[in-house]
Amino acid sequence: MLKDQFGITGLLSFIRVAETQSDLVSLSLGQDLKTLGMNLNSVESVYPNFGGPFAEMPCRPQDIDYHVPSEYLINSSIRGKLPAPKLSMYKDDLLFYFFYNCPGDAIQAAAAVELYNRDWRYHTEEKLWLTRAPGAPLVEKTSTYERSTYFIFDPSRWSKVGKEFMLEYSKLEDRQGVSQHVFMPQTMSSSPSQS
Amino acid sequence: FDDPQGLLEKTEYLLREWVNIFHSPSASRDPTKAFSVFVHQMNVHGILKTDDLITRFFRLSTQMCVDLCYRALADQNSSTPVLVRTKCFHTLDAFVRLIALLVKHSGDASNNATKVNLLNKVLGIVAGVLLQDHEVHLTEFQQLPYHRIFIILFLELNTPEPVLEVINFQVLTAFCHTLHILRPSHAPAFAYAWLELVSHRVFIGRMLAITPQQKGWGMYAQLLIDLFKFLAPFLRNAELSKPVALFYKGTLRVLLVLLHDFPEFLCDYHYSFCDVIPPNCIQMRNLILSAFPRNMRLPDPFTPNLKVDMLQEINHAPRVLSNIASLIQPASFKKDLDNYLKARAPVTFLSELRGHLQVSHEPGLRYNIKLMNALVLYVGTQAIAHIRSKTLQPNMTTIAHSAHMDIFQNLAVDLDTEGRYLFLNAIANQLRYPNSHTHYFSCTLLYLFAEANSEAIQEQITRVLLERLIVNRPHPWGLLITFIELIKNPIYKFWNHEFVHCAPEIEKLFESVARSCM
Amino acid sequence: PLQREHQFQLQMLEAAYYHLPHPSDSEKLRAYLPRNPYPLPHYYPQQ
Repeated sequence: MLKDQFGITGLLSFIRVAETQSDLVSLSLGQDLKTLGMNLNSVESVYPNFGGPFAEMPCRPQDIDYHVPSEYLINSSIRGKLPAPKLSMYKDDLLFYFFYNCPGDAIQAAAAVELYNRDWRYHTEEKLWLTRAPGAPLVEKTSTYERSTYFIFDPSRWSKVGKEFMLEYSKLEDRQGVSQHVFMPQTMSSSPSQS
Repeated sequence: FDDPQGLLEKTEYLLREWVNIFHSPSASRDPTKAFSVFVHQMNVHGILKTDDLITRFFRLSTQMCVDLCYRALADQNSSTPVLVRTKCFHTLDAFVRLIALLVKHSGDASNNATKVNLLNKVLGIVAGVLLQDHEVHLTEFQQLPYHRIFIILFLELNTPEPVLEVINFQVLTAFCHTLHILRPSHAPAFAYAWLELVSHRVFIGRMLAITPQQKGWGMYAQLLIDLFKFLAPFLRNAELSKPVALFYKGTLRVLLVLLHDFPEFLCDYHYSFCDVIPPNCIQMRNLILSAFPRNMRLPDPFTPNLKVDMLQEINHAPRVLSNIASLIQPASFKKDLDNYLKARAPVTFLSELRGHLQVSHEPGLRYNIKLMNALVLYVGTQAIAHIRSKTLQPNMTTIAHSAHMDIFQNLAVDLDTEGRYLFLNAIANQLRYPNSHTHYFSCTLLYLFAEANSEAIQEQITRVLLERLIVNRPHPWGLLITFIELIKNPIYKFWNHEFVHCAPEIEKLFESVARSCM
Repeated sequence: PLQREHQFQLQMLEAAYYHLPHPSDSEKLRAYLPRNPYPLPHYYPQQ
């Protein structure tokens, strides 16, 4: 057999390296291209919302400049006078809109804080917001969990749905988790927390 | 040099004036009126009097915008990146709008040359300021102002307005020229922004989708070749530094967009791209070679008893937009080659082949890879034509005993292991979707394996195929069908070879591929 | 080993790595709700 790097033993050497130092073989063994944050199974073309070579995800709708009729644009005479967004003034629906449509953005954090203040809680495993259904009986309660009926916000149906399930307190994002978003651009600061 | 007395002050005054106008509510209400008032001011200050003064005005304005950005970026500690950018864009976007309006409204409606000339002038000025700044600031160079000017100007000039649609191809050409001048090997500190510009969704859309008759494809291919040429030296070593790894990953993303949306573009230019991609960038090369026309349905390579010879598509030659014959240099070598292909003589030609291939102009490379690739593709296409001229089809029988196969067999025997590895890679680069080249080169590789006079040749053919298969997907169709044939067809006695059983990992690999074939 | 010109190019690329383009560099300025990237928990929706 060949002894240099142009035969099978040459291939064997980087197969063996791959097991321990994968970054050394990123070119020759490559990487799973599905992990580059692109929707490769999309039936439509992906270039119209390609986020760019260094983006970990496609563009969000609000990142793309569509040519809309000028009537849709904020009229210049009032543009400078619009009040800054104040989340405490908005209904839950708009808060959920910001939370699900602005991933990785400060306003997602601000919406989470405001929802928390309105007694919504984020389930870190189900990745859903929930709140108690008014008047729902507490079927079971211990120090670590409770069972009752809750309102879940379902983003796929964009509505609140009632659901009875066993809620483990450790799975809820606590005040600690939410308050880590302490830096909040002034314009988005929410109301003082309600009880 | 020699800016007229007072021009700098005038330019500063006018630029400041325009920025205020641009951000004023009245300008938003009636942009054309605001612009015409400002053009009058430019006239009053004599800026538009001569071509030279206009040029100086744009250079001084560009430099002022750049200086402002450097000051704002230096001031980072006192404000967030978002605020720094807002401050920079406040002036940059106004300056860009002025350029766009001047381009749109210069010359009369029918005279597009004036518009295009002015655009080329301004792009050239910005590029010149960038290159000079790149030389001065070196590692302190900031891409931000230039990136912003180019992308916003491109977006402004690609809004769907009749006056712009008429000159859109010239606008695209102007930007491609500018991006070629600013290619990463010329301005490496601008490389990340350059890749953002080249792969911007609107730029890709215009160059590859909207512009009719694929007129933008050649220019876009040139920009990708600039990209691969820049990356190549840094990808030849196994370990990538973080900056290179990020740039490489960005390149993969761009190629994935092209593979998904414009596979025909990758099919047409695969040869030029693979000519500049280093041999060890196996996944990136596979990505390009895996492209196939969207209207084609590929038979599953693992179909039992797949009869490749029966596929309709293997009678059609793929489009290859590079002029392969012209790549075979020097001309005397090309003449000898053609003589040998025609007369299968003199035999001495074969013994001189290696010498020609070992003349490398690139330090550190012992072989002229470009010549190797061109020779293989040229001889192969000549072989297909020759076989067809005898009203035969290329297959394991008709490709044998010919001047063309003499050359391939001579290269297989006469080259050292590195040369043979590059030679076999040149063949494997033709294993793509079902077409006459894929079929011919697949037969050739199998023929070289079957007729090899040493096990080293067979080992290297296996190496070249296997390293392309064990890499993460995608895998070219032609590669899969060739390897499956090699391990399934008993005439190749594949499993008898020592190199198949030389280590447990290798044996496991072959068996897993064999299992997926069965 | 890299040739000298490639060494220089690599050095400049590595310097540029610390001034990377920002997604908003390619977008029209949005006075209202500008893009404001923010580190959020992995369990929040990423797309």
